[in-house]
Amino acid sequence: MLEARLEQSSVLKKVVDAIKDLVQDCNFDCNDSGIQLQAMDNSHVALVAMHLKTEGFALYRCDRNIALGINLVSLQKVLRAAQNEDVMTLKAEDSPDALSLVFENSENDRISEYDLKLMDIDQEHLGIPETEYGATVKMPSAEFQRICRDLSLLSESVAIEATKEGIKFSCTGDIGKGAVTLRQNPNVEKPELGTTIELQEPVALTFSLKYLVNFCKASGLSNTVTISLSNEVPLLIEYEMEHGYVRFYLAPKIGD
Amino acid sequence: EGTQANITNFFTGA
Repeated sequence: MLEARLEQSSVLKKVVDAIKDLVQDCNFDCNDSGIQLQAMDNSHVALVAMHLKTEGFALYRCDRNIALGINLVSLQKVLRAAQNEDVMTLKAEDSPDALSLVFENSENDRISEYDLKLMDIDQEHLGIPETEYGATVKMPSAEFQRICRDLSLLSESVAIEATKEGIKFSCTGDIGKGAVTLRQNPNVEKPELGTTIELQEPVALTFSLKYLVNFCKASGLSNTVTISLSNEVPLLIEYEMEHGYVRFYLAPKIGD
Repeated sequence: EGTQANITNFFTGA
């Protein structure tokens, strides 16, 4: 059986908020390394991979691998009943047809108990190859979100170019064009506010802004985001948590 | 603006 306790419900609430507009139904795979999820969006353009590691749980017990087939809209409805600071306990039998969620406040005088019906989801798992990326950029997640939102008002696509000069986001649309260039600017006192760029080789790729804006819904998970790029392979956007991550992969737009 | 590639073209079934 599964029994997993999070000190703060906000962890799972933020993860679900981050991915619910990209995927609807997905398996939460529970095993001795924690709770993992991998799912593609309906159009098979983007993929999300999530891992909540056992170290992030105040209590974690999972005797055998259990797949929890969950509709994320339904899960979000149940999670609305949890306050951010509540302790959350997830419980499921070995072959479950429901997931039990218990929310307890810090004063220990309120216990909320919910059951979420589970579904059978036949989900394809993709093998994600180890990739040496040509460029890796670490920057404040709020700034990346602002750039994506601003450019999405002008165009459907953004060209991302990483060179030794910096990383440039540019787009052209019906009303005009726009570009934002970030130069390497490490912040010694507050690393989360700095921008670092590791460049192995120049990279130039084009991506759909609709997806990037969607990924930015994960900004609440981390102050920083890591963007990894290589020519002609999917972009990797990673939001790292204290004990886990949410990663988004996006296939590029190719040719003209 | 290019043609949108499919993620399954890059990541194979496992």
